[in-house]
Amino acid sequence: MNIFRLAGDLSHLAAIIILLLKIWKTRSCAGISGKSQILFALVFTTRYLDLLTSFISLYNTFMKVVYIGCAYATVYLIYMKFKATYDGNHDTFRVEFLVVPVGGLAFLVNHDFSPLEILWTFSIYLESVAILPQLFLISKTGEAETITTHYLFCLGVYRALYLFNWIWRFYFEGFFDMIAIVAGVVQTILYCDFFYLYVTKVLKGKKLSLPA
Amino acid sequence: STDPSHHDEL
Repeated sequence: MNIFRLAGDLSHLAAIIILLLKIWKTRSCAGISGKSQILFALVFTTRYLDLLTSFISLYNTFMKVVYIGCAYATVYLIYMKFKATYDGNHDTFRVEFLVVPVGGLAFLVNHDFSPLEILWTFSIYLESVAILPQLFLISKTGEAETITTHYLFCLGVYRALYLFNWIWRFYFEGFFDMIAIVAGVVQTILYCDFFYLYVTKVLKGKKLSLPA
Repeated sequence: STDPSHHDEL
């Protein structure tokens, strides 16, 4: 555990909680892609199956359980409790275009051809693109609520911090995981355009709206 | 067998 890793995990946790609280407090999931949230629930489910097979640390187990629990709670709020506020007309990204190729790639490029390892690899690849339906929704509506942009910012910072974590681990532990690193770089790049808008608009007190 | 070291990350 290093400072980048811990800060990354906490940033990830902050993102998840910001989104849950936003939906809960406003009693609305307008502007939120339910499809991205389903993908994240799928990511956590397939990645953390090792909860059942190996114990790493209390911290590790606790965070995994919280991430999974929050992911399903978010999906529940969007598709059940506050379904009436769900922006289904704009949330039209075709997720099969992500899930199918990512599933195929996980079968082809993995560390070990075993069920748990393939599912872990699938979750890593899927996470790297799971935000696309959300970014697609924002590009369709042309705007995002400020709280939604804070959520996205924390989520992007989490992955960027993990890149520093991997640099740290490479230098000080000789550890590197090519699958995680390549997927992590892809994931971080997807946020770059958003980071730019966040810094130039949201941090200056403006609402994030895209030019028509 | 698999090197489980990458599984200590979230």
